[in-house]
Amino acid sequence: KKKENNALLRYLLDKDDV
Amino acid sequence: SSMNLEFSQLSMLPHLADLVSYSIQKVIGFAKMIPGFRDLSAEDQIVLLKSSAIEVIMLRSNQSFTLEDMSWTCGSNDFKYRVSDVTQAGHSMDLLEPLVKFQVGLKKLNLHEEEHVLLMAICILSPDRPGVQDTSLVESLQDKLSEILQTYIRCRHPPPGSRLLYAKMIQKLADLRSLNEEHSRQYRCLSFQPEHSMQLTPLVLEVFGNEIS
Repeated sequence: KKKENNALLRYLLDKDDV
Repeated sequence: SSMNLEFSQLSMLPHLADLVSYSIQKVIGFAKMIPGFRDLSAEDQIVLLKSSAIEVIMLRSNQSFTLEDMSWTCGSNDFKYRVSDVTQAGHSMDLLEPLVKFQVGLKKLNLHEEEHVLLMAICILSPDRPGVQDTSLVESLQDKLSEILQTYIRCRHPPPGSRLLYAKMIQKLADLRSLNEEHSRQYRCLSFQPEHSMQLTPLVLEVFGNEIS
């Protein structure tokens, strides 16, 4: 199973406004 | 046969995937506003969001659910979603029957907006989600929210609606766990088929999992 990086989630959590 | 064709093509799937993808973004924005959530490690924030996303979407969709015709009606009839629309997105009655029952029960609690919001926050900050590292920190944040909710009900929610309201709300969280499980089962089934998983959005694939990778 490939390692999950959750890049989109990380980006949405980091950015100031969603 | 046209019904079968419609079902095999899952005509509502792209639309529902967009709607769920948009809702996930709203859930993330909401989580970020919960006191203490941003102080958790990035890994715990991700674990909590991935495990609660579908439950919070089910909770927040109660605001558009109407007992009049058991549909989710957003504004006008142009944005009315019925059970049949969700089956055309690949979900079966094993999910939809208990989901509608859940929506009816939740609607009948007549929650104040404050209670509704606190319930969503409590749902996100569940320390027992698999993979949570700092369970005691998540638990203390959830405890604080539960205290606030109980105080709110005691001080602001008049009887008879307030009777056993907190307990009934906690029961709704238990109901959501089984709805979440059934959703995962059906999602897995759907995402196993490339012709269907290709209609999902990158965010949906990331949050609910991508079986084809």
